[in-house]
Amino acid sequence: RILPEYSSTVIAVDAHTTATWHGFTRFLDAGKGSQVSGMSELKKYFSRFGYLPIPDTNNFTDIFDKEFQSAVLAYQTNLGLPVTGELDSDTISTIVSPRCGVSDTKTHNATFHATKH
Amino acid sequence: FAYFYGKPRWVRQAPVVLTYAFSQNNMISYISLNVTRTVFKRAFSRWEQVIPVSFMEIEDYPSADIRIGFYYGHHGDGQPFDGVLGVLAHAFSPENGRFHLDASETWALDFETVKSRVAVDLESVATHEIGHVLGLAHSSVKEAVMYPSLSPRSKKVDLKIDDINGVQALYGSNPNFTFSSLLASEKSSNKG
Repeated sequence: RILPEYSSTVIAVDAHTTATWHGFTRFLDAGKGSQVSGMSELKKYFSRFGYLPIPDTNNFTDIFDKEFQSAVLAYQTNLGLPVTGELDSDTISTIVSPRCGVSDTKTHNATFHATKH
Repeated sequence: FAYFYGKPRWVRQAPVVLTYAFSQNNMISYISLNVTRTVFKRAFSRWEQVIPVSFMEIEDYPSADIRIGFYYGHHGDGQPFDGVLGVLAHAFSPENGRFHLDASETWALDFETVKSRVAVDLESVATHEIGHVLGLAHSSVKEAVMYPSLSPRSKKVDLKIDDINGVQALYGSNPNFTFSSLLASEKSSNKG
């Protein structure tokens, strides 16, 4: 099913989850162009671990835009996941998994600046 | 493996000895201090085996190179913890030495006695954070100790080749280190 680039498929979801990050499972299979209520919280997660710069407005949107897709691609590369650019099950299960608080990229303003070997 | 930006490391005259201490006011009570010491000693020794750096516990927390404590939520470093699971711990790159663990977790030494579904292995997280203290960033190799995520009720303490190559590129190799000595110690610790 090919979605026109900027149409938005609004997915009704229950926004109230309490477990740390467990609520992110509701974004399963979201991809570019989709809009899911609460996706801004997931973007904060990506920002915290170095994949998304904080916008000038200081607020993230709920839209799965091009910039967020780049962040997802970088995350998948960094975590050794299949690089799909979508929130597939491997990616979501890694996102909700407990982890170390150290950013994956130590320079916040660059998407990927740790020196990989 | 990866390094922090600028590839920071502890620059000391050989023999390199880094001291560590526990924050007496910020410990968890359900694991005794002695047992916690034993766990951390084992975690430090895994890195000692591969690089020419040794670690020594001291009492004087403020003067230690590596300062370890368990904290809830906001704890003064701008990186608040977030309750059960989520972020488990963090440590700062050289030569900062701060090493914090989330006191909200259910820290476990083994999963026979601790039945909780959200139990987190203390030794695995300690071994991972020591890698950060030494200068390693996160690895994309899932089996590596320096991989960023760790599932509840799972244990990952044995350094993998990715971890060893990374830390040895920073500090050189421990002269007594051989991969066979590593495998031997893995076997003995698994039997233990």
